[in-house]
Amino acid sequence: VQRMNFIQVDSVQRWMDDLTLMTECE
Amino acid sequence: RAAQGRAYGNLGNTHYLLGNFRKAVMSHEQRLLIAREFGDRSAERRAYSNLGNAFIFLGEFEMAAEYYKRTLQLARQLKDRAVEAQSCYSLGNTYTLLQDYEKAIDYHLKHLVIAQELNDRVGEGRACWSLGNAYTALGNHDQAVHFAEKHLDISRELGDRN
Repeated sequence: VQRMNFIQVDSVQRWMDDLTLMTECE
Repeated sequence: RAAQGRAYGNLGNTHYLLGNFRKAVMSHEQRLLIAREFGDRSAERRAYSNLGNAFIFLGEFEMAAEYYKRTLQLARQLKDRAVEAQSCYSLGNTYTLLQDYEKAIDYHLKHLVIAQELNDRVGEGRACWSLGNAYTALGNHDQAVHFAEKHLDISRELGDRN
């Protein structure tokens, strides 16, 4: 729960949104 | 063996996109082993980066930070400033999740410097946004406002209404 609260930092949330599709391809 | 390494990397990425983060880690760890066998530092760097990302979604932020630090180290060795910037940005966000705002600020400032060097205005905006939040968390409101205003200026320049 505590960690989820910190995901609500909007800049971090935006980064994590980008991260969902971020893969370094071969 | 080289093809096996690439296969593990692609498998890890596919698992990641499917949300199978533990399986992604297992595949990328195998990819990493093979990259090291070949002395392929670019592949090693990619594996560290992919591992860091997977550990974020597993909620294992300390592990993510360790892999991002290795990504950063290799990026510097390979003299890849864009990857160095990306690594610093990832570390800044990871340390925010770990509530270590001083380290977060340190890495976001490093990201900011490189973004400015590379004329990456989007990156610069992201860095300022992150720094505004981190300084707010530390109670340093003068700096927080400074970076929030810079973020606003860049957002207007880029036409990013959101």
